Amino acid sequence: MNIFRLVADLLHLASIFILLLKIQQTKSCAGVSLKTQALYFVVFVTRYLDLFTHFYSVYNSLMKLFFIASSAYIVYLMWKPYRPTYSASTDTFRAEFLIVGAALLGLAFPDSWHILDILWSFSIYLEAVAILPQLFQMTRTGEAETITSHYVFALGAYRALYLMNWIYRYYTEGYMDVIAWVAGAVQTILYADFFYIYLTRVMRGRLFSLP
Amino acid sequence: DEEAKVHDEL
Repeated sequence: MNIFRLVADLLHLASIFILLLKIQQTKSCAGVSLKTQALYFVVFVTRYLDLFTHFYSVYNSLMKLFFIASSAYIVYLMWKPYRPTYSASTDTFRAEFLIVGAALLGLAFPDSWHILDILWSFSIYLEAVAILPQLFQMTRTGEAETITSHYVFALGAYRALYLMNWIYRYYTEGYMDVIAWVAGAVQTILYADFFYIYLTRVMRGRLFSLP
Repeated sequence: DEEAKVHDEL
């Protein structure tokens, strides 16, 4: 564990709390992509099957359980109690293409041919693009509530810190994980445009709106 | 059966 990875994981955790806070405070999930949230649930469930086969640390297991449980809870909130506030008409990105694409990549380039590694690779590829429905929705509406942009920013910052963690681990431990690196780089690049708009608008106290 | 690889990152 290094500082980049620890802060990244904590930011990831924070992003989920920000999202839950937004839904509770505004009593609405308007502007939040249910597709992105459902994709994250699929990502966590397919990646963390090693909870049953391998023990790393209490920290590792608790984080995994939290990510699975919280993503399931968010999908439930959006699907049931807050359904009337869900902006379905702007959440129109074709998420099935992302799932099929990630599945094909997972089968073509798995970490190994073990079923857990195929699913792990699938989850890595899927996580890289899971934010797309959310970014697409923000583009369609042209703006987002500030708290929704904080959520996306925390997620993007978590990914950016993972890149630094990999550079650090490469030099200190010789650690290499090409699949995670490539997918992680793609994932971070997807946030690039968003970062710029976020920093120039939200940080100056203006509503997140696209030029 | 071969073991799955170890992935220590979240």
